[in-house]
Amino acid sequence: QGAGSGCPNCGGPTLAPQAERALVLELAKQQILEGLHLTSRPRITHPPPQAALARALRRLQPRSVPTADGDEVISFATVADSTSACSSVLTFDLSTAQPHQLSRARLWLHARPAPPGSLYLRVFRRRPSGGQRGARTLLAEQHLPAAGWHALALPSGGLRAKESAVLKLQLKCRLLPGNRTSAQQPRRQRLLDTAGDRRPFLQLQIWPREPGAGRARRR
Amino acid sequence: TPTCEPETPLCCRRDHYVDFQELGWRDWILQPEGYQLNYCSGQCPPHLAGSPGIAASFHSAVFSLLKANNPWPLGTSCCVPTARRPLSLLYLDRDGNVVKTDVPDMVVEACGCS
Repeated sequence: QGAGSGCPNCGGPTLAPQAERALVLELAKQQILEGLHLTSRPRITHPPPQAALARALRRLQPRSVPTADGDEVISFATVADSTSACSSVLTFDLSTAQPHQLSRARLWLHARPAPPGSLYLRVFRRRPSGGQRGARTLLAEQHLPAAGWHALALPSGGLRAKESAVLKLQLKCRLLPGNRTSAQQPRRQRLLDTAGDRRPFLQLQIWPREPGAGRARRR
Repeated sequence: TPTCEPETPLCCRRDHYVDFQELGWRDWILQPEGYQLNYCSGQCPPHLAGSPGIAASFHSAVFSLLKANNPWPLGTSCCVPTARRPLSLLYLDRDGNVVKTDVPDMVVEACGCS
């Protein structure tokens, strides 16, 4: 406090460099946690594999483009209940992405080299409670003509949820007969990658936290 | 804004680069590697009150002279940020999701006397 001055930073006793550095580091921690609306730093228990991370980051908008419309989130799938990749259930934990603020969503999948013919894929949303067939909603269907990465646009309305931040997507795919009859369709061949570096991931665009900020920023 | 030198008593911007490695946070903040944590400090004598602290125009120079010759200073003036910019962060949240966000007003670019 400067002697007799009315404000805290108008000069005053200068700190020793080490003390000032320690204070600055503490300030930086506070400033970043406040800016990210976090009360403490996150404890990462299952970091995604570096290769998967690097590939997914290439999908984010280039850093030169400020995300005027809020945040971008990449969420990697954990795969359960998969008898084969063509009837996998992908689970995404979006608790911090507040699913009800979604503005755009894309599901990235890696199709494996398959026998001639294209892969026909349908994506359903499974209600967390529902095991029975009825509790699912068709979100997207698409031909995947070749092996490699494919992005399926999902209706953000179909992903919003208030009841739970865990999102379950069910994949149903089959090989459309090329010059082979469907009878020769390989029964057990995995047509999609669902684990490791090529596991599926969701790319989400989230509205900004404060209401209306995105519009103000665009204006 | 003048960057603070040790002997600068007047309002200036104190620059500090914070490396996230130094905070032990490189495991969850993916990009950037650090950021400028600047803050404002220094004296704001009456004739500097209300000065933008950047390129003072002729008007503000005359205005300052008038104020300096005014025997009754108009109360306390403080050294405060006058320009700030957002910081784009890429980090892992507790579920292992990658989040890219712009934190507004994170980096102080200029200081001035209120």
